[in-house]
Amino acid sequence: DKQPETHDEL
Amino acid sequence: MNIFRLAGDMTHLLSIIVLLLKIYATKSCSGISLKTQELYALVFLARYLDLFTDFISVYNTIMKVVFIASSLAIVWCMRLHPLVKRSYDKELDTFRHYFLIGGTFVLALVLNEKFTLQEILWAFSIYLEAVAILPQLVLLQRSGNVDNLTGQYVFFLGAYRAFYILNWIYRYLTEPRFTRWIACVSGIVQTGIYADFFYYYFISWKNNSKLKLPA
Repeated sequence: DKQPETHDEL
Repeated sequence: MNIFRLAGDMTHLLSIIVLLLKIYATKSCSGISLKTQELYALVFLARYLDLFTDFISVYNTIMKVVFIASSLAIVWCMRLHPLVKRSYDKELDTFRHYFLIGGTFVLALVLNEKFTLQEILWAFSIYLEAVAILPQLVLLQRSGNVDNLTGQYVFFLGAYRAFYILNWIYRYLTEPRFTRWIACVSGIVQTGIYADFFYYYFISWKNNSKLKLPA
């Protein structure tokens, strides 16, 4: 299943 | 990383530092909503849980620590500093911010990228940040007191919003799969509420400057 994007924004 | 996001992070950090320095320099927090500052600290704590698990970059890690530390420093100052806490407008800062916490948490349970604790808390922090300024807006409407809400603070807070929206537009145009609907839609709502805050700030600032004109 789609891995959520790693949240690279602060 | 693009210049808009870097500028957005810098202005966001500056807004917190400017407020902290103002409170510490004047030893007063009149006109500042402790509830809004507590909500901001909660936003960073809920969002940066991955501080120890996912390493993204040195910049990312350092900024997360600085955001958590500076927002908690403001809350500590307003709650515990013997001089500062006396100037807190306790009877005016009455917005029931627990409803904001509960409401945004329920929303995060429903609307999230993945039903995992980390993703739910991340979505919660995004939604909470959008509404966190509401207690400050209400306090400003009631007190009209802009003594500690310096122009720089309001400017940097607005610049942070503007740069982040430019960042999302830039990423949408340059990255094939840039879809951050939760962050973008919530960020637009946050900018709208900020605009409302700015309107009341401008009115209060104008009234105060009228008052201060030599009679």
